[in-house]
Amino acid sequence: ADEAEAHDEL
Amino acid sequence: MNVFRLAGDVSHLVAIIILLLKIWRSKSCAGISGKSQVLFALVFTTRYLDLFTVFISVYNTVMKVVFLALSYATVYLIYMRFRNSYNSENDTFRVEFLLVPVIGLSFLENYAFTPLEILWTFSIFLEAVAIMPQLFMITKTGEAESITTHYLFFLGLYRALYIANWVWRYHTESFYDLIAIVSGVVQTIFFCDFFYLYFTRVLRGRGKMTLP
Repeated sequence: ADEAEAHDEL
Repeated sequence: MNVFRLAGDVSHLVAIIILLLKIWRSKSCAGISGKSQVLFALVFTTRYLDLFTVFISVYNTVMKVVFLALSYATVYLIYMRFRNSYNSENDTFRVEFLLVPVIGLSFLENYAFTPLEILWTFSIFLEAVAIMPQLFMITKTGEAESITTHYLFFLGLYRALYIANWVWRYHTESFYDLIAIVSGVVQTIFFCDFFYLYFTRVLRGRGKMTLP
């Protein structure tokens, strides 16, 4: 998927 | 993780520490917009709600805790510890003009219509405009102490480095997070005017930055 499921960026 | 994102996180941490130390050592928050610092604490609070539900890495968890702790400590110093030095008469930006559109947009444009995802989107959009009260305060007073400009430099640099991180991640893992990218570009554009003044005035060793 293009967007992050779990947002891994701060 | 890549060097741009790491440099961005370090730059963000440096900015927050510069401000916190400035207030703590000078025992004053003159010239600092308390509203912007409250907005940043709100950004971290709404973005890091997954702190206990999602484990990404030790680094991710530690940095989230550090950012939350330092941002709340800064708000505490401004509104409690050194509140008599807070220039509320100059910190007059109407934050509702930021919150209403940001809340509306985060309901309209998000990856999933779930509380956690809408709050994450809210934090992304809010971060893009959270510095407005501080920049407004500087234009109102017509000046900023040099240490405050260094804080703003590292704060602006952090999201510019994140843009490099997103370009890198797009080309190496074809990953892109459109909401974060669009918001991050807008956020960095808001700093451009400040960057121009920073490089032409502050770095010329003119001490504090006075606006034309």
